[in-house]
Amino acid sequence: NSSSQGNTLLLPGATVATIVMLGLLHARRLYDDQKIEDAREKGILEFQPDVKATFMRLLPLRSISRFWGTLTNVELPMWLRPSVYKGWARAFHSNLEEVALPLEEYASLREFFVRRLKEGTRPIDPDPCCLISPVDGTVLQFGELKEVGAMIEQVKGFSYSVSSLLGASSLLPMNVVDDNTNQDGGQEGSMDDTNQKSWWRVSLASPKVRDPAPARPMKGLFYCVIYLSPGDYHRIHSPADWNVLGRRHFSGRLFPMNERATRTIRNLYVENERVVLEGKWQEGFMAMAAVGATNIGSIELFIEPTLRTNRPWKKLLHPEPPEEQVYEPRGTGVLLKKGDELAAFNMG
Amino acid sequence: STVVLVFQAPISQPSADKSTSAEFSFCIKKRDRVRMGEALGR
Repeated sequence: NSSSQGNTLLLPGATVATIVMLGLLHARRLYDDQKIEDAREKGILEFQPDVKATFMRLLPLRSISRFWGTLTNVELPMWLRPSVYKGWARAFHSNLEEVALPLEEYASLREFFVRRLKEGTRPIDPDPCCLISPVDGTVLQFGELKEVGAMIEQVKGFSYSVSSLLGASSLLPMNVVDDNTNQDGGQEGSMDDTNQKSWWRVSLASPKVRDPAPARPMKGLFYCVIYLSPGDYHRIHSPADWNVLGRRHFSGRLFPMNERATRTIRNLYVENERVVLEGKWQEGFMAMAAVGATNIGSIELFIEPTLRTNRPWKKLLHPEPPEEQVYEPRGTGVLLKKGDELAAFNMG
Repeated sequence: STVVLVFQAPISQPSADKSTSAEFSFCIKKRDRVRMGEALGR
């Protein structure tokens, strides 16, 4: 009797302690979430590296990503497919009414993830003077880059330079400044001399040749950062009519790209694996960087089907410089129309 | 995953004739949900 009484007393005690502990943890989490939400509303979401972010650097995220890709590429039995995809849609707020094919026709979660949408579900803005969103997602940052060494804010307290995102050899801010300077009779000749070896710098550095009209407006450099959550449509389309002159592939890390990661991991955008497309549109230079993440590690380019990303990393300590590809014919490249499908993010 | 778009576009020019100048401006806000095909700016 005494032992059973003892157990009766002990069990509720342990249970209560566990419940209280979980309750406190949950309350702490709610408090942190509320603080983040308040900071976001005030526009003062600050960079705060933490232990978890440091720990992430030690994890073999590329291997984890490829394993995740292999796992999600397993063909599912026909009867199981609708339940799995509906579960995914419920968890990540996907709209199954937009899916192009019946759910049974997607053999694996990976295939479902890069699904096409029904015709007409994403109308393209017909205004010829507009730039459209290339993806479904959430706008994180946008604005104009006004200074040499132009920086994009990751969050308040941490920024990265456009040239490190697009490629060290690009010297984009300098060209933009010179492009504007040329309107006022700047040093165009010297720019051309130094830039002859670069396929895309030439395209930027000779505005007078391309458009000699004296009333041509000055050009600024703008940027827009769009985050795709796991439930979003994951194909990338052309934001305007443009000539894609070339591509750079940076084989980097594969940190997660969620909001917490942007607040805690330094250099997230310039360390992660990414594919950069560069070219020209009616107003001058245009580039698009597709940045991978742990769960969505590989980027497939429809204009270059042979490109393979998220491959095993051989040189961990000394990552290779970006691999570049110039599209033919040189100087013209690949012509894409506004809304054309050009790439997709794949699982793993 | 994230997409970063960087592009040149016209900016205001103090000395330019305002009737002919066309300045690029975004038509989105931070934290907006955008869908493919919707205008980011004009």
